[in-house]
Amino acid sequence: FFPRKLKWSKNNLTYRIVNYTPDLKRAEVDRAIKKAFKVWSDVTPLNFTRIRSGTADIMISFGIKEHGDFYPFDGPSGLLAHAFPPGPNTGGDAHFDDDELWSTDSKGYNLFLVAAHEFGHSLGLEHSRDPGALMFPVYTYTGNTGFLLPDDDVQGIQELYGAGDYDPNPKHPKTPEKCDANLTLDGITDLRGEMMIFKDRFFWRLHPQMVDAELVQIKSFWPELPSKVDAAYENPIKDHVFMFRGRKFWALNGYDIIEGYPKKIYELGFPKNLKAIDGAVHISDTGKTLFFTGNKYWSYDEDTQALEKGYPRLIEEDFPGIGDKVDAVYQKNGYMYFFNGPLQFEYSIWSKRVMRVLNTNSIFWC
Amino acid sequence: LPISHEDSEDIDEFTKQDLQFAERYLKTHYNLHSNPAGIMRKSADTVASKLREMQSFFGLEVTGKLDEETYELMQQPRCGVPDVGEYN
Repeated sequence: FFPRKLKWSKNNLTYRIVNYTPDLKRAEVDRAIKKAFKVWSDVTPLNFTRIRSGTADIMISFGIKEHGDFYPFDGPSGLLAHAFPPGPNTGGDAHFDDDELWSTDSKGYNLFLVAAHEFGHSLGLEHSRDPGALMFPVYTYTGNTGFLLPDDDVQGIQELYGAGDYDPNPKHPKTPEKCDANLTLDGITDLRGEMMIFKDRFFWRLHPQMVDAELVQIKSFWPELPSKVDAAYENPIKDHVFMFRGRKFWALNGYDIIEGYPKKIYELGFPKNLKAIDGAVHISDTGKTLFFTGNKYWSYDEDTQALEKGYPRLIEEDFPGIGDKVDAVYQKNGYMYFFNGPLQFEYSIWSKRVMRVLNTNSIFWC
Repeated sequence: LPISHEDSEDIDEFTKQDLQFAERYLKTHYNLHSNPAGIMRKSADTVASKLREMQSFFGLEVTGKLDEETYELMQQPRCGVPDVGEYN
């Protein structure tokens, strides 16, 4: 919150779009602004009414460099926009830097996402330290459809104004805590020496020399990828990372998505009725990649680019002691680490047995 | 941006422009007060404490010195509203 917990003393607020950016059609700007206000009216008793002349509580304008409020913008990138806390005159107003390229997708800065953030300030919220929150200060593209206001932002705004009568999207996503005792994972892969650990719409980047893992939103790295991943693995020989979601998979070279993807998993030889991959790991010594689905697994020969005969086989038969499903898996120094719920099983490839059972969150030294 | 002497090995990484950029960033977002026209050198400690504030806010290693990771984060596109305190 701002000092003195500034807020509006009324629930019915007006806004006016004073001018427009040349980057978008007027109707696109109108729609983005309206949708951005709806993010906040859905979770509070606040109502926003547009007026087209005179002074509104929240005046919205585009400007460049010094634009009249002694808080100059700085040209392309850097500062994208700012807004003032609730109050008279400039209070509540939101300004957007027109030296930026504004867009309705990920090609420029997404006007809806930036406006929703700025209106959080206009209503009394300061920045959040939660990297998954809308009110996190650094721009993060989170996708073009299906925006869900994160729980951290809902907590904040409802402390100021209370809840609304009806929340159309009551499941507000929380940012995962890496030391949560019940932490479960979606997927794990190496990527050129770093480890990427996927959970919900995020992944942690874990650098071997660093203790602290950096939490990043998948979409902020790869706008084209879905906002959740089922499984991922690296084929270091090809220097490719493969990411799986539902029946599709993408190939990355470094951080670039390779042309021609996504492809369908049945193109790898899986039956057409297979809905998703749960876990995947490449075993460098054998050149094989193991895919885990439900209580079975498959072996894929990267050289012949085909699934091996005699599969699928039961996980419990060939990997006794790790349970009958796999959330995520990776291999390191002759061991495979199978993640199943809040536990991980350290499995020796050589002696073919579980050596240790650890908490899933111990991957983060918790 | 006065990098205190024990960080001098870092100073080589950053150009004068980089240091000015970092100082502007701390002024805009962490209320680093601007230096009266050269009358007195801003104490390096003030800058270090603002850097610590920023590093703590973003969950970086809190060193109080301008390292590469901190500078990289300063360059990311963001909102112009201060992260701490309020507009003047």
